[in-house]
Amino acid sequence: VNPDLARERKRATFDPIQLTYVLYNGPERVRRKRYLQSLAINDPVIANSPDWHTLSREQKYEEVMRKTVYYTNRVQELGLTDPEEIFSYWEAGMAHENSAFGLHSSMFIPTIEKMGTEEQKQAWIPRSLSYEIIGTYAQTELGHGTFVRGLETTATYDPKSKEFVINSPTLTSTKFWPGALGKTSNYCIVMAQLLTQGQNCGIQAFIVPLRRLDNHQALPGVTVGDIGTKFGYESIDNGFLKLNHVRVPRMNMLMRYAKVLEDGTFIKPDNDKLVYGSMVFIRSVITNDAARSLGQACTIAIRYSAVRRQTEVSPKGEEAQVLDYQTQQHRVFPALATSYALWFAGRYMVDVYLRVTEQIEKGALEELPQLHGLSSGLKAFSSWAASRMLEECRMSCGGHGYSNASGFSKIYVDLTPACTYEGENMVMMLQSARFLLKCFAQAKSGAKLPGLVSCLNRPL
Amino acid sequence: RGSSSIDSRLDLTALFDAYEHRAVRLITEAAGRVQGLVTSGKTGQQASNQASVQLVAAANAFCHAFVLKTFMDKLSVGVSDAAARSALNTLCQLYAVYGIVDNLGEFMIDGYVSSKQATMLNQRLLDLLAEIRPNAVAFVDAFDTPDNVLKSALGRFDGNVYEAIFEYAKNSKLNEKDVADAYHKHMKPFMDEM
Repeated sequence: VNPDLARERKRATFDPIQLTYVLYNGPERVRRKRYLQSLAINDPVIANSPDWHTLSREQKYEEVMRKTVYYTNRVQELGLTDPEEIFSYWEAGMAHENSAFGLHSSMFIPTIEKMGTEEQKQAWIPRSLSYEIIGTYAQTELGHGTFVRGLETTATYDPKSKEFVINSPTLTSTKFWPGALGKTSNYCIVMAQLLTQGQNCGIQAFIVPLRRLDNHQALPGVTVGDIGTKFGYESIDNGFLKLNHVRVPRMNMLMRYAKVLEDGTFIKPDNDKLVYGSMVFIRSVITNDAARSLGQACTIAIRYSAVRRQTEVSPKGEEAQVLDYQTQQHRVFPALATSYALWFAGRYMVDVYLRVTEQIEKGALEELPQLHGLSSGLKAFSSWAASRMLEECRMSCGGHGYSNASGFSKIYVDLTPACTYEGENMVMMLQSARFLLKCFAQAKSGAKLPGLVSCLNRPL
Repeated sequence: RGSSSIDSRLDLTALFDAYEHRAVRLITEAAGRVQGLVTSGKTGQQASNQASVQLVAAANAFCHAFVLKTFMDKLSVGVSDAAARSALNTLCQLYAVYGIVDNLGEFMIDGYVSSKQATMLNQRLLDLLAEIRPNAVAFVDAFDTPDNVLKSALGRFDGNVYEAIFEYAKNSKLNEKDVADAYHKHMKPFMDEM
């Protein structure tokens, strides 16, 4: 071990393992995390993977598909079911490379589970879990992003055939950006304007088959493909999708909350926001991702700053550790503090999400607006802070921070898309602000606000 | 002295109180702006647009306070080891103080934090950097990120940075041949011609 780094470890006032236990919820979790990581790291099938930065786009897509298929099988063989354990295992072998089936497990299946009827779950969940169906979630369009009410894709109910006709009426209505849509998925949840009995009943979720299950070719009326190279996320086939009057059965609209009866009558859900439940989950997780990525950037910057020596502090003295310069501390220590702060906030949000969704399952929707309002703002706050500070960490490493050998680029291009996916950050902040204004109005009229927003009862 | 009770001890409750005050004030002002515009004849959407910068600032301040609160809550109940708790407390103070110094205008505009308190916070921020310095490596070691996940020559656990950077350089694909193809294809003809 480098002597400077060894000395740093000796001078600390606490044992870092004690904080590791705090971060990962106890010694048993840490022991298990390390065990699973070592399994993945020492696996010969993955250990000799090529250097990520030397691969072309197509090679990255294929390499990640290889790893994804392999790890999917290994996870089943190992009997892993806890999401945190699965994540630890995967991360050790393909950190910041993104699973090819990520959206299948994080958006497609959970959306059916949360928004589907029992009959619909029976129809699609077992086939999804066995990977006969691989799905994704298509909301964003070429001309429309976070403003979901502006989406143009239509789903017109035909009571004669008892089918929905899903259509992309314009170029700008082409679904654009959804991960794994281009080449990987054979099914998709399409968010579309429901038209029935001459009425627009708002955005609803529809299960749409995209590709034949026997040879993976696109189905009639479906135009689907990859959108091209990007800033990062090169292993993911973010895609476009045009649907030309594609017919799906009535049961393909997810109808746990909103419903369309056989004659075309629309039954409203109790709460409009239930439609966006999957996105709320991802937003809750983004804070965790931001914390972890920023923590990794801090690890690089701080260890390097302890090893790197530059310029004498006193004339003819030895070159000082960069970490001893106040300016360097001022660049990286706030980032370190922020990574810890976001770590705890992220954990809290996921806990809140799980608690609130459990209540929603029981029909109690009171806390949903609070979760929706807060998760939007926190997603924006955390991804902005982490992106900005990660870049500061990179620059604090001087020229070597620019080399791919530093590891920063892989982390950065994996983190910074969080500022725009699952809701562009500025729009997310405005969504959060609208929620706060509603709470503020309630507080002014004398209501006692619950939980997180109770501070708005405070007189100035 | 401002209305805030922040002093050089950097009590977290006092620091959080300032964050909460800032959030509530910004929300109140944004709401007032929207209401004023609606009263003057704008539609709700027009009013929201014309107050949108303030609305974002308000939401941002609320989230900032929320993140600080969850950090404090973790400190108060989730860290049993005294030495680790003490170090983490300093880091939490840094998070809170840096956030105030970085957004000083929003904390001072109504005098809640005074200029004297702001000067003190600026100084204490530098003190906190020095306090954290001996624990910096331990703090990042605590993330327990394996080298295989970090994939960084600079951030290796063993600190053998320069050996790793040089090894990485030697493996560059351009080094597979001593003379690159581009020399024969483009550079040599150009040099001969000149």
